[in-house]
Amino acid sequence: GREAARKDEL
Amino acid sequence: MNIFWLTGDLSHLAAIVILLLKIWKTRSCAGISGKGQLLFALVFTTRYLDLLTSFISLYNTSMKLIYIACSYATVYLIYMKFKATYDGNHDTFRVEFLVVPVGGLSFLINHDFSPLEILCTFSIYLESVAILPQLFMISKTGEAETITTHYLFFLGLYRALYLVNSIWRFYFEGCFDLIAVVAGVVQTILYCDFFYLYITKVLKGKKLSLPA
Repeated sequence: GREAARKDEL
Repeated sequence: MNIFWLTGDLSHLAAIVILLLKIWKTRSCAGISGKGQLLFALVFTTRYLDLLTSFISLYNTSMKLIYIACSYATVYLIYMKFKATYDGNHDTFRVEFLVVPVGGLSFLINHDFSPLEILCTFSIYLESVAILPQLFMISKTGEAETITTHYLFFLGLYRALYLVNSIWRFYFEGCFDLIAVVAGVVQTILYCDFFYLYITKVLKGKKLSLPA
C-alpha cells in the first residue's frame, strides 16, 4: 500500500 | 525489517541518548537549541498518537515510548533542571516560521483528511526541518562541541538510512510513501553541509568551528 510503509516505521 | 531500517532506528536512538547523556554528565545544555528539542518533542508526540489506537509490535511500541520519554527528558533538563546553563541568547530561531507553514501544508497534502493522519503528516514535515534551530545556533556561535556534532551526525544518518530503507521496501515489498520519502530527502539535504564539516574536521580530530 501507498502509506502502509509508514505505519510500522518509527 | 531490513538492515537499513534497523540501523536507522538505532542511529536515531544513539543520537537521542548521546544528547541526553551529554547534558546529564556535563550538567549543562550549553550549545544546545532548546527550541529545536521542543520541536522534536512535538514531532514525537504528534507522530506516535497511534500508540493509543493500534499495536504493531513490541519493538515498535517500546521504541516509540523510549523516543518520547527521552525527548521529554531532554526538554526537562534544558528548560527546568539545567535552565541556568541554557544559552537562550543564541537560540533565536523563529520556530513559528516552521510550525505555521508546516501545519498548513499538512492540511493541504496528506494521505487522508483525518485528525490522526494530519497530525502524523505534520510530524513528518516538521521533523524534516526541526534541526534548523540547532544549525542556526551553531552558525551564530560559530562552533559546536564535538559531542554535539556526534549527536547531529547520528540524527542525520538515521534519515539517510531510512531513505535507503524506503527504496528497499519499494523494490522488495512494493510499498511506497511519497510524503515520507520527499520529507526524508529534504531532511537529509539539510544535513549535507554539516556532514561535510563533520567528515573533514571532526573525524580528523579537529573541533567544529566555522570561519568568522
